[in-house]
Amino acid sequence: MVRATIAIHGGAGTITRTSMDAKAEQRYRQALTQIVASAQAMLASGASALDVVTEAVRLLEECPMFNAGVGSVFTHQATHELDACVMDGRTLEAGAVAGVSHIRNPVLAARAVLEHSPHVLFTGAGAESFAAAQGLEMVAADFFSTPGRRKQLERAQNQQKVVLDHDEARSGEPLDPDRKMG
Amino acid sequence: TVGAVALDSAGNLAAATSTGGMTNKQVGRVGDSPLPGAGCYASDTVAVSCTGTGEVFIRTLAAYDVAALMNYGGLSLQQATERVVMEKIPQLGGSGGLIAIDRQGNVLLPFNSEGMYRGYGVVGEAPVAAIFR
Repeated sequence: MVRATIAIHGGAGTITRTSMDAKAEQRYRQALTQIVASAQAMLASGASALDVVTEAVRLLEECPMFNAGVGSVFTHQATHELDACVMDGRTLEAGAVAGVSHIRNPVLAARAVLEHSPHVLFTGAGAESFAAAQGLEMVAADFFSTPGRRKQLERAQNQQKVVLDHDEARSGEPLDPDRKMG
Repeated sequence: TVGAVALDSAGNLAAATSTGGMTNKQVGRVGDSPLPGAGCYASDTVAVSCTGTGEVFIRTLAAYDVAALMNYGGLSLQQATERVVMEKIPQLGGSGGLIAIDRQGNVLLPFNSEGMYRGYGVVGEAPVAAIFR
């Protein structure tokens, strides 16, 4: 009998003593727990692994605490460039988008590429045109911005080497946002 | 970066990864997340989603490497993920981690950085979520 299972991640990075905030940790744990529970319910009802990972990542994109979708970090030019990929182990089919700025849920665009295109990866304006043609929700570029991410960019631009500085107090997030991969 | 891997009741595997990239990155820079085989991979053996130093995950084809080590090398999921995350990625100066699940439902969530946000759950059991250190 198959043990239907889900696993998710919200990035990895550096922990500093000053960034260990119990309330922030609880918020992160709660968000992760809710998404895992939602995925478990889908699996229990017989949903496919492909549908479950797509929805789990969509929910992570909707959560501003993680670096994907809403809450994405800023580029040097204070813009957002989002990337996503989906792959089906049953068929080895894959779909992906890169460098998009107006697709609310890049993972849904990646899924649309997988299902409705003979290609694997679309970038930039082409990816956005494809997503719009598939009826996916398009948003303004600042839809993904949060005040915390803007401060993170300002620190990076003011100090240039901020990614190497892990002694200064940050936002209180469990993982130092300036030294977190994703 | 965020990601998910799953094994469904029919025994099929899938993976997904999504990211906003790196703070203050150059416009146009693309990391491993949208690249099948680098930051995301799924076969009938294993599903993998990565987070970390994107350029190193691209150069090592980290996600596919886990599958290749299992298929061609006969390694277990634990051995394959340990080899990639704890040996190969650090050798090239990379850090981060991945989540992976095999067709038996084994789940591995290794990382070589100081922490990682992760959660997992088997149908019928309580969900587990934590900031692992």
